[in-house]
This record gives sequence, C-alpha cells and structure tokens, in this order.
Amino acid sequence: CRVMFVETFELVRKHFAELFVMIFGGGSADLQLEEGVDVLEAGVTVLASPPGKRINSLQLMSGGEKALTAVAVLFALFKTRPSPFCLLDEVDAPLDEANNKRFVRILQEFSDQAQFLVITHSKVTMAEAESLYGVTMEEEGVSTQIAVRLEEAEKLTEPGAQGAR
Amino acid sequence: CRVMFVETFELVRKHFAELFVMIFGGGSADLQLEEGVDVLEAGVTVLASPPGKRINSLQLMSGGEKALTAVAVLFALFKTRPSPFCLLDEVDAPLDEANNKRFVRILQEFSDQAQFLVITHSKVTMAEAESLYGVTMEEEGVSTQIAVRLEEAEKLTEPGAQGAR
Amino acid sequence: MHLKKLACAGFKSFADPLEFVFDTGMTAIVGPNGCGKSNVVDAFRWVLGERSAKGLRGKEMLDVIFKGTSKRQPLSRAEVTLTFDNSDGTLPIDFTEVEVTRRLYRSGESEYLINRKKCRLKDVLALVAGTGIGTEGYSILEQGSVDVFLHSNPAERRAVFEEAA
Amino acid sequence: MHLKKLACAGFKSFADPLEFVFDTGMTAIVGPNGCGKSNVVDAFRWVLGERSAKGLRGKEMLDVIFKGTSKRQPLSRAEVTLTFDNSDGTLPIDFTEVEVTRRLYRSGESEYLINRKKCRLKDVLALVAGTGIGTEGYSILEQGSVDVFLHSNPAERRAVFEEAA
Ligand SMILES: Nc1ncnc2c1ncn2[C@@H]1O[C@H](COP(=O)(O)OP(=O)(O)OP(=O)(O)O)[C@@H](O)[C@H]1O
Ligand SMILES: Nc1ncnc2c1ncn2[C@@H]1O[C@H](COP(=O)(O)OP(=O)(O)OP(=O)(O)O)[C@@H](O)[C@H]1O
Ligand SMILES: [Mg+2]
Ligand SMILES: [Mg+2]
Repeated sequence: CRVMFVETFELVRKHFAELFVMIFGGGSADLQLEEGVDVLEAGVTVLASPPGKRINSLQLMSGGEKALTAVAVLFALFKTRPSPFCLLDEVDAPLDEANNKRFVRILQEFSDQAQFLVITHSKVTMAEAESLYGVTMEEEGVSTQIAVRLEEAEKLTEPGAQGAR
Repeated sequence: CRVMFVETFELVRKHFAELFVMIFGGGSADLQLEEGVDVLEAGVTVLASPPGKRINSLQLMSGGEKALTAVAVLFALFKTRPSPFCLLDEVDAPLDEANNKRFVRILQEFSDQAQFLVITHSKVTMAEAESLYGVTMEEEGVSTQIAVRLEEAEKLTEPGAQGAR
Repeated sequence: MHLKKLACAGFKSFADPLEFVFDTGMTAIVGPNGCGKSNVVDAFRWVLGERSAKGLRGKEMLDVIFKGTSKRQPLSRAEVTLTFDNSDGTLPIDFTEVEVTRRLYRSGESEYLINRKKCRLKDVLALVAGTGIGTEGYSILEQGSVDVFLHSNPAERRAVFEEAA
Repeated sequence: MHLKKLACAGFKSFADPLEFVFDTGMTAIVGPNGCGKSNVVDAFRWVLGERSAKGLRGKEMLDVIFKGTSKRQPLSRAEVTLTFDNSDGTLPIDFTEVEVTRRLYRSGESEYLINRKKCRLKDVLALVAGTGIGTEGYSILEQGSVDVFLHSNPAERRAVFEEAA
C-alpha cells in the first residue's frame, strides 16, 4: 500500500510539473509530501510559481492563476489514473480570454480519453464543445432542458432569457 | 447607541427588500436580527427568495443568485449611509449576461453619489465605465499601468496579451 | 466504461422528470443564473453516494426533494438514475449496461438500486471505487471550489491522491 | 469628499512607482490574469489600516514588499499613498486635500503619515471612521468574497452594519 501510494504520488507530481509549464508557458510547479511524517499519513502541499515570478506560495497568486493551477493538478491526477468522466462547474469564471482559450485547449486534449461535462457562461468555452445542453426555467422554479445550437446558447445568457429575472 | 443601531438596521432592511425586488424583478428579501439576544450583540441573518421560488435559505441559492443578493445588501448599506467610494473585485464573474446588465444598471444609478472602482473581465461591464485603467505586466512579475480605450480593453484579455502566459 | 445518461425526478429544481443523454467528448451545460445547472452536479454527487447535506448545499438531506414553487406543491420523493455503458468491463459487475439509482422519501427513508435491484450504499461505493468518480474522487469540481481544491488542508488533499492510487 | 489618487511603490507587484488618478463615476480596472488588479485592492486596504497579513493574502506582513522577479532584486520597502479631496470637509481635519501614507521596511518597522506628518494607526482609523471605507467597512468587496459577505457568521456581518450606524 505504501509503495503504491508513493509510486502514484511521484507520477502525479511529474505530470503536474509538466502540465503547469505547458499551461502557463513556463514557470515551475511541484507537489510535496509533509516531511517527517509516515507516508500514509502525510499531507500534500502544492507549490507553484508562474513564469518570471519568484513566489511559489499559492496564497499570493491571483484568482485566475489559482484556477489554472487547480486545473493542472486535476489533469495530473487524470493522466496518472484516468477517470471515465469529469464534471467542471464554472471553472473558467475567473479566467481572462487568453487563459480561457488555454483551458479549452487542455480540455480538448483530454477529451478523447474521457467525457467532460463543463458548466459555463463563457462563449469561448461554449464554442468548443461537441454538444450543448441548455438548462432553463420556463416556469419559475422548475428546471427544464432544451437542446441548443451555439448561436442559441449565447442567447440563453442574454437579457430576457428565462431565469433569475 | 442601541437606538442608533436599530434605526440604521431598520433602514438597511427596508432598502434591502426594495433593492432585491428591483434587481430580481420580484421575489422577496429580509434581514433579521437574532432573537432573544441583546440588540447590540445580536447577529444578522440574510433571507432571500428569488421570484416564484419558495426557498429563502441562502445556502440553496445558485452562484449567480448569491452574487446578486450580496450586491443588494451592499447597496442597501450604501443607501443608508453612503460611502465616498466603493471597490468591487470581479463581483460580476458568476453572472450571466442578463444579470450582468442588471448589475451595471444598479452601479450607474449609484455612481452619481459615489466613485466606483470595478475590477472586471466582463465586456458588458467595461462598456459602461466612464473611464478605464489597464493593469498589465510588460516585464514578467512587474505591474505597469496603461490607459486604455474600450476597444483596447477587450483586447487586453485576448490571447497574446502580456500576463499569466 | 462511459456515461450514457442521467435521469432526475423530484430532485431539487427538477420537478418534472428530466433526462440528459451524454455523448463522448466535451459537453457544455449552459443557461441563465439560478436555473438548475449546479443542481445537475449535485445529482451526480448524490446518486454516487454523497452523505453530507452540506456537500449538496442543503441543511438536511430532505432539502434535495423538490420543495414546490408559488404554483406547484412540494413533491414527496426525489430520484436520480445514472446509466453507464460498461461494455469494456471497467465496473466490477457482469452487465454491459449499469444503472445506479438513489431515492429519498419525505419520510426520510432512502433506497439505493443497481440495475433496479435494491442494494446498500456500500455496494454503490464498492462499484465505483478506484475509478475516481466516487464522492472522494477527483473528477467533480464544484462551483467556486477551486480554492478548496488548492487550499484545503493537506490531509484533505491527500484523500484525493489516495483515490488515484 | 472623493478619491483623487492612489500611489504605490514597492507594494506587492508594483516594483516601479505607479499612480492611479481617479475620476468621479465608474472606473473599470481591466487586464490579464495575475497582473496586479487585486493588488490594487490590497493597496487600498493596507493604507487604510489593514492589520492582518492573511487579509492581504500573505503569511506575514513583509509579504507586501516587492519580492523580486527572475530579473529584479527584492526591494527593501513598500509605500502606498491615498489622496482625498476633502473640500466638503467630510474628513475631520482642516485640509482640503488629505494624503494618507503607509510604509513598511524589510526591518519590520512601519510608519503612518497624514499629509506627510508621522502619526499612529489610531489616527488613520479615527480619520476614516464612520465613512464606510475603513477595513471594517462595507465599501470593499474582495475577489471571491461574495460568499464570505453573505455566509460569514452573523456576528461578523453585524460589524458591517455597525460601521453603517
Ligand atoms: N429542493 C429544492 N426544490 C426546489 N428548488 C430547489 C431545491 N433546491 C434548490 N433549488 C433551487 O435551485 C436553484 C439553484 O440552482 P443552481 O444552483 O443549479 O443554479 P445554476 O444554474 O447553477 O445557476 P448559476 O449560473 O447562478 O450558478 C435555486 O434557485 C434554488 O432555489
Ligand atoms: N510581494 C510581492 N512581490 C512581488 N509580486 C507579488 C507580491 N505579492 C503578490 N505578488 C504577485 O502578484 C500577482 C497577483 O496579482 P493579482 O492578484 O493582483 O492579480 P489579478 O490582476 O487580480 O489577476 P486575476 O485576474 O487572476 O484575479 C501574483 O502573481 C503574485 O505573484
Ligand atoms: Mg451554478
Ligand atoms: Mg484578481
């Protein structure tokens, strides 16, 4: 069990470092096990530093940088042990357009191995999805589902759409 | 002091109920002081229920509904005791386009009484600002400021802009 | 193994029965604020064995049953069924199609079923163990949980790595 | 009273001195992820007396001094000055223009100044008390803090109401 955990951990660590550099176009990232504690009890700390910056503490990072770092951790786990599907709820909300496009590119890379369900208000993300589902409330308080094409999806978040008035 | 607090509280409560209905186009909202505790010690609970929904607990609300409810609380405080300026950091991130436009309309109503500084990635919000400031990093890790016009601001969040690569 | 469909009836804002059929690749779920998109994520977590009401944004588990609107009466039960295509045999069970169902009645009674046969929660957890999709898994990122994913205490983060081991 | 300008030097990612001049009405601050927009909010909170490093996303107060990049050395001090137009006499002080300055040196020594004269933190807090802009105030909503604003325990929420009373 101990060997298994360490092997998996080292693999996730390697993938995380690679994916971080790929997503941020540079910088460095690492995962560390708590020192001096039995491997099966030790906590895991995430260190990451965007390109050109000296700081590696997550606390000082910006909202968008943290979101992208979390995505790198998630996909590192995915690469190590693929899961059949993945559900992401507005992970792209803090991202600017450039980073939103990077996020979508990563998703596309992984979407031949697993199914991705991505809840989003972002037109950049909607535009890249293979299929789109609309969830709305034609009657107040009751969810219904509508099939949408991309042009309609963008309208769903426009003024006048049924929803939180 | 006690009288002062209760008076202010009742005023904020009244404004909150009005603003909530205005923002959501219906529904109801209230602020309640903890029962059975001295007014000067009592906590404040926020209750709100979007139009047509029976639920009034904040916990069950969606991300966007909570953001708008927080905005209603903030402006209720503002109406009761205007502050000279207000700083909002990506409050519009969870909003769909329709609610983003409502948010901006409220801001405009209050911006003749106070200065609003709004940090945003949303084109809807940028388009309504009287002035725009760009913050970017021409040199990695060092913030610089650039004056921008609206067309440029939208580009700032496009791919290729200097920033988290 | 891949996801075929999710059917909800009486779960949260899904008063009327609703079914999502999933393709491979990337599916975007879009719609106005407060319409039920994150409730879809809650439906996934619930049917896969989520035991904490707080994890489903409620105070008690009965909060997942449709509470009614200004025009509709509350319902007396919630039911969610998740259907997998298991033709590659990833799930340790002799069926090419696997349905996992969870029900909750207003009385507080709850049921789990695998392929329409009653079972225990333990059986559902054993079925999905090690695939990354159980409630400890890493394949669901809830709305606004980027910070939790990165900042949770190292021991909590460890649970996610164990799931991958 | 209204805001005239904010000048930062050596504060967080503002290695080079920077000045924001504010108009009345609504100003949008835009820019890519990780470029320093939220650091502007931290500069406001810091100069107005924020005493918690955690409230400024750091571990210790020295985290606000520019830490250097791959091309620049760390700096030895951080300084922020906020200038108000006080021609309407809202601030209880006999000047039509009021500058509030805060400095921190690597040695840990810190200074507050009002119109370039050294003072204590108490003096700064007394100056802005009751205007809603102090650190207990309701006029700054940090990134991602919508939930905190609504979900903080009722007693914390009360502090915001007291500020308005
Ligand atoms: N048991 C229940 N019965 C009826 N409605 C419910 C129940 N539980 C939650 N809801 C409703 O579901 C709505 C929230 O839906 P959800 O969080 O899925 O929205 P969303 O589409 O994710 O919105 P956003 O884009 O703002 O995140 C709330 O308005 C809430 O009132
Ligand atoms: N003391 C410091 N010295 C140098 N850089 C710092 C310091 N403190 C914070 N930073 C840097 O500032 C950056 C964060 O800036 P900030 O949070 O303002 O970004 P932002 O523009 O708000 O981005 P987002 O749109 O993602 O929210 C981080 O990358 C961090 O490394
Ligand atoms: Mg949601
Ligand atoms: Mg920010």
